[in-house]
Amino acid sequence: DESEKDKDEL
Amino acid sequence: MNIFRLTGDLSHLAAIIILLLKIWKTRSCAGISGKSQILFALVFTTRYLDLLTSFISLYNTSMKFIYIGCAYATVYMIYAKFKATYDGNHDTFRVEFLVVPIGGLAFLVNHDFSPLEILWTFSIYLESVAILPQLFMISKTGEAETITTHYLFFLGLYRALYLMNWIWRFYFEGFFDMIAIVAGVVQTILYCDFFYLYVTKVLKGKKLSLPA
Repeated sequence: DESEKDKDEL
Repeated sequence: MNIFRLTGDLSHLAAIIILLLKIWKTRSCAGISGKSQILFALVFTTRYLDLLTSFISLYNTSMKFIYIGCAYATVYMIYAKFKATYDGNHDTFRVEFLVVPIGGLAFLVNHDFSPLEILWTFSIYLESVAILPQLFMISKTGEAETITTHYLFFLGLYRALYLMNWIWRFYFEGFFDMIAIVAGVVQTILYCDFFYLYVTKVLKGKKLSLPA
């Protein structure tokens, strides 16, 4: 979902 | 993924590897702040707990394991293996004055009041000031080994590149995270003084010595 994608940064 | 984030991650990885190799090869952690390295290990631990809950990509997962592994290996080398070379007398920054207020701030200002999100927020805030003990130590000793200045340069550069990544992502994806951006700006500003000394001294072959 959207929030997962947001936390794709290290 | 964009070029700024990729070069930012590689710059961060380079910094971590440079420090690890410096301590390992010279068998000495002279001039290195163990407190900053403990804070970085704490930053990675609190930020990468999502390793247990979600898989984003092989790159994402492998980099997180490398960061956590190197951070703890560095702390181990400073406080155990090469403890005799640890310069505790100059590594005296009161980190509790950072960790406690930041812990409180993470509870007050965050995107979502859930354990993982609060820990992530804590790690973002903490990372922005985690280098302070190291910069404080250099100001106390008045100098830094050249290899240490390269470590600091890549470490500072990584978050500056992330700022460009966030500009890119805002412009092309409409994505932005105010907490990460504000903390990233603070973090990069803390390096400005060092960047000036690095460019005007180290890149000209001189040793980095603060105003003697």
